[in-house]
Amino acid sequence: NVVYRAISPSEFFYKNRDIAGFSSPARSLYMSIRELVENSLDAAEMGRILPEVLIELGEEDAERGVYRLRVVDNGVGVPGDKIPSAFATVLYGSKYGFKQSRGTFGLGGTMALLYGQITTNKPAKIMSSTDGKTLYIYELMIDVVENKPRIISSEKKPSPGGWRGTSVEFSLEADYPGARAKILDYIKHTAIVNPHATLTFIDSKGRLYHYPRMVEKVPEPPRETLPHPVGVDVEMMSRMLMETKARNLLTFLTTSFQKIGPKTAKEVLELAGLKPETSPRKLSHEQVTALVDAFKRYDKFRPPDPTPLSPVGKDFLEAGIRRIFNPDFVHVVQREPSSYSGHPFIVEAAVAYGGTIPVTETIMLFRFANKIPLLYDERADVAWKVVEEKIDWSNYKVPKPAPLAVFTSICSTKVPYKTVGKEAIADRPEIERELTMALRECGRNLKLYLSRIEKREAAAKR
Amino acid sequence: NVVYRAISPSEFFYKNRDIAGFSSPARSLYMSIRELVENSLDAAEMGRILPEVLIELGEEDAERGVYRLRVVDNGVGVPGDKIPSAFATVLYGSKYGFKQSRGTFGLGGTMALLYGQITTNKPAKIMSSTDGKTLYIYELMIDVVENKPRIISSEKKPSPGGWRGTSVEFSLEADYPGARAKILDYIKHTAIVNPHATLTFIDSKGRLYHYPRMVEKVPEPPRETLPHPVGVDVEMMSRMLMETKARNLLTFLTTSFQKIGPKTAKEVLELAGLKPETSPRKLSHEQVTALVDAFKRYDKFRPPDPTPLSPVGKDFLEAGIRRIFNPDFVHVVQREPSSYSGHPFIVEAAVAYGGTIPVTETIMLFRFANKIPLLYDERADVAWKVVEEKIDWSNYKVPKPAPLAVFTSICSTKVPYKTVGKEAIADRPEIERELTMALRECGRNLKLYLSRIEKREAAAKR
Ligand SMILES: Nc1ncnc2c1ncn2[C@@H]1O[C@H](COP(=O)(O)OP(=O)(O)OP(=O)(O)O)[C@@H](O)[C@H]1O
Ligand SMILES: Nc1ncnc2c1ncn2[C@@H]1O[C@H](COP(=O)(O)OP(=O)(O)OP(=O)(O)O)[C@@H](O)[C@H]1O
Ligand SMILES: [Mg+2]
Ligand SMILES: [Mg+2]
Repeated sequence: NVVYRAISPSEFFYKNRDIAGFSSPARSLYMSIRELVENSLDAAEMGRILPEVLIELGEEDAERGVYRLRVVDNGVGVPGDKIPSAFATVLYGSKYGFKQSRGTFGLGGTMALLYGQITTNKPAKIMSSTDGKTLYIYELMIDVVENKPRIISSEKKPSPGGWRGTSVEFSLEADYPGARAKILDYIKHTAIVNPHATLTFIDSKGRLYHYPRMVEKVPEPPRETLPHPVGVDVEMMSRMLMETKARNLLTFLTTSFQKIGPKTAKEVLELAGLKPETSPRKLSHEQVTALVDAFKRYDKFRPPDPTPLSPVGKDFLEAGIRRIFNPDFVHVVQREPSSYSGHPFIVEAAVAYGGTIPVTETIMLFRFANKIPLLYDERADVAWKVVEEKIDWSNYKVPKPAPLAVFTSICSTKVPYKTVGKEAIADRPEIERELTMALRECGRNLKLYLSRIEKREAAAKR
Repeated sequence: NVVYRAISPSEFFYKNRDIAGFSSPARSLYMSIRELVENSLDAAEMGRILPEVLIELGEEDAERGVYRLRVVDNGVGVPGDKIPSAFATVLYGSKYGFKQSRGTFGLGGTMALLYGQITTNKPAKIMSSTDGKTLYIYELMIDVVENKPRIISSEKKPSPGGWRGTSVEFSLEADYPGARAKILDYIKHTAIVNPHATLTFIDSKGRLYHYPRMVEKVPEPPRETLPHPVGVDVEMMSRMLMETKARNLLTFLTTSFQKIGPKTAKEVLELAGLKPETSPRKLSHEQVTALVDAFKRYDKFRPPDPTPLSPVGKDFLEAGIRRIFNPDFVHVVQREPSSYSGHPFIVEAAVAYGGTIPVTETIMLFRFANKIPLLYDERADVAWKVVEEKIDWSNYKVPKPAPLAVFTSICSTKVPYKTVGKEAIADRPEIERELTMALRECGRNLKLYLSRIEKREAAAKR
């Protein structure tokens, strides 16, 4: 007999947590740290704050492999009434708007707490203050069947020393020795593209890894913009038509989308066979489809506004690379803004040579997306495809092996991740093209440097 | 100002549909066909019915790239009152139990309809009869924001000619030329591991691809069993303790899990420091954790019952391979049931040589999971890892290049897919080991065959 039922999104991600990256105790520890650190950096960015992030890992029960993880930041905090849902509800968050942020799904932080809960049966402790005056302290568990918080305890008191920020603490079954190398790389690489952030990690053996900030400047934060007309489908269009306050289609187009002025709006409406004075709410099914089709056929939309983006920046990227590798040569490129399917993106790339970069047969590739280091699934990533298949490094006089490091950074309102675990980027043609152009420019500059070295060595021999 | 909100699971998979496999018009057509065919085969299996599946693709608007897709089967059908939720609600289905089925997430069929809806703004047409007497006909759209069906029309009438089964029909923006090769492979390979199914595909150019069934026997269907104690976490244990009707822990253990008899139950309870007569509902938080820990430490659980599995079968697999490749040599292996994390699985493998198999440098690998062909992400799959890295084919006298085809089939209550799009399988050590043993056995048999051929050719030369 066939039993039909619905499951909640938390139940779905509980049953399929390996698809979200929580596959083994080592990988789950890595994912927990990265999800929490990314939340902390987003929170600092929201408030134009120079980030301070502290990660503490302690052994709670060595025999059972249970650790205690705590991540503390000085970001904007979470309002007291929002804390339970933010941390104990899947598909709930503040990053669903049209602007660049590390978080995107509304599930990372909750997944970490969920994993901790199902392996240790203990509540998580969340503390946060948004104003330095009032501190909220919660002990939370997740009702996995219903996808809602279970508040074990809650407290509200003055924030000691005017502290503002967020602290997330929970227990989890983990494998630190198995995850350690990747965790240390994650923190080190995060410091490369966020040199304005102070990052501290104290591990379960008491070892301290400290990356004090190298620059005192806060990057220009992304600002939300209206959606771009390219890539709009009937679902999006139908919703916007329902929600708009505009009284006619002309105003609807110019006020709901970026890059549509009155002239463009009139041309698009003509292409759709619609009158500019029609009320948006009075469109028939066929007319909505015609409007979306007109958007697809109209090929004169200007490219998207890069305001919702916040790239690493050439100076920041160079400073970050120099700090870690002290290379003899660095060249950094930042491409002009581009877009795919209506999502603006900026590619930045760099090559570094010499210094403490190890001499390797295969190229050392460091991948970043929205200032997050990507450390898994390298072969599935578009950056790997470009570095390995689209660029012939011998054209740029690169020997084999060589002390060469390549850095790729993609910032977008929507990074086309291949998986929920955010590790590899899909090969959208526009992104592949921008990466190729950026790396060729880096290659040409590297070639000039290597030629000079070659000449100098030849002269020295004579 | 920070805006916090929740999104529904349909909203999540709409925004992130590329993560579910719906990334391009070509890939989305492939996914739509496979999700519907897999639903049809599951439906036939449910009723021990010899499957008949018809796939029809028509061009609806060539200029706009809009097609009409229809998949019809003779399976068990969907009850009239369940049709709207089954097809227009994400995370709703009948395959959440503990037994093997192609479907597992409760989202594939709805995703296909969702993709069609957002690209064409048209409703889907679903017809189904569970008894050959009453036919239900629905026109449905999905309310993506709320994750619920919008019934455009519904009808109930006598089922013409006593027809029982399901028909799913909808329009979608697609790219058939770009998807055609993969679609034809999908159907052909489905016929390999389902030789009892009659599959028919009529494409938009009117071409007919027909695979009449080769065997008249229905495979033994999987039967749901109790969960296995290995891999149980505190979330699962807490729920089972709440829901059980057992009056004491001893009965709870013997009636809620497979492979736990009274003796085993007493040993486990002793390990947990719990009394057998305690009421399951009276356990404290710490006691639930202690019980789960005892499960983890107890190493004498017998392996899982293979009753919830339904492997391809050696005779079926050989018949399927012979039909497609007419090889000179085939060897098929079915391993004994094994398990990972409490999920039973059976590995089957085969090698075929000669016949119409093309001579290739790289090995032609055909991967299957729960009788579904996997055609993407080969390099990320555990089967590829084993075929390329764990097996040295030259040990078995395989030349390079060679007319060699390798087939791997994994059947489980939970296939460890790496993604929601079901294309690559994670390298769980137990699965990797079983694949390696199966392919080595195939290799040894292939070696005997190739040695005989070698001797025969040497004799012919003299
Ligand atoms: N350290 C923090 N400081 C401020 N807000 C936070 C912090 N951690 C989490 N939040 C809030 O909780 C919400 C949910 O976090 P969660 O990590 O689950 O999802 P997300 O970051 O929105 O998306 P993703 O799943 O991609 O990480 C965030 O959107 C943010 O509003
Ligand atoms: N052709 C069909 N015949 C009978 N039942 C069907 C058919 N197609 C869909 N269903 C029902 O609708 C439910 C939802 O289907 P859907 O494909 O969305 O999810 P699923 O098959 O359960 O899981 P998955 O997402 O892994 O495919 C199924 O569980 C099944 O009960
Ligand atoms: Mg997050
Ligand atoms: Mg399905």
